Amino acid sequence: MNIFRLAGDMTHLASVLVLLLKIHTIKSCAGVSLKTQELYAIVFATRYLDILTSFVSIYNTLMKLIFLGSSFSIVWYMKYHKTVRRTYDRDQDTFRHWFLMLPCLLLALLIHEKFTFFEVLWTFSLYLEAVAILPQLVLLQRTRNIDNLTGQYIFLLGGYRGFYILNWIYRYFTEPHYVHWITWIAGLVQTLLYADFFYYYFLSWKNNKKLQLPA
Amino acid sequence: SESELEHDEL
Repeated sequence: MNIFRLAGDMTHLASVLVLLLKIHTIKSCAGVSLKTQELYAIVFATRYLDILTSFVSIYNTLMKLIFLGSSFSIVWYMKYHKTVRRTYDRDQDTFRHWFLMLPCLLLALLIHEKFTFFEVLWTFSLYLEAVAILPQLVLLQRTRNIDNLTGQYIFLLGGYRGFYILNWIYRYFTEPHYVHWITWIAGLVQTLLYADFFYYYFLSWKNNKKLQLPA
Repeated sequence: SESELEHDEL
């Protein structure tokens, strides 16, 4: 565990906490894409299938449980909680997210490190995570009304991706045989998707204006 | 063997 990996995990954790805070305390999910949250729930469910069979550390298992529990509870809140679900921007959040799953599955079947059940699903989760933010970014553009918590949530998620790239670079130079091309490329694609958001986030921050994305 | 790759990241 290096400092970049830890910083990445902590910003990821913080992003989830910010979102839960918004949903749990303010009882609002305005501006949050249910499509993206459903994709994240599938990402974690397929990636952490090995939670019972592969033990790395108590830290890893605990974090897996937190990400699984939080992603499914966020989906539950947005779909079924009587107050929260009324704040969901249903009409704006129209990205056809299920269509992202088939190409990701096909790609995982074609390009993987090892052709086993767990490994293909792990790879599928990497590809799906790379594009899972798309419905959220589309919703942001459409609503044009981005509150601070939603902006911070996406900012922290992007930060998590950035720190993971630094972690991979660090590990590549410090650990022999540490080469994971698929993880790196999927992670890089994912981070590039945030790059656009970051650009407008900093622009609005610099001009001291409310975050607004171009149509 | 059918052993899985070691995934130590989240």
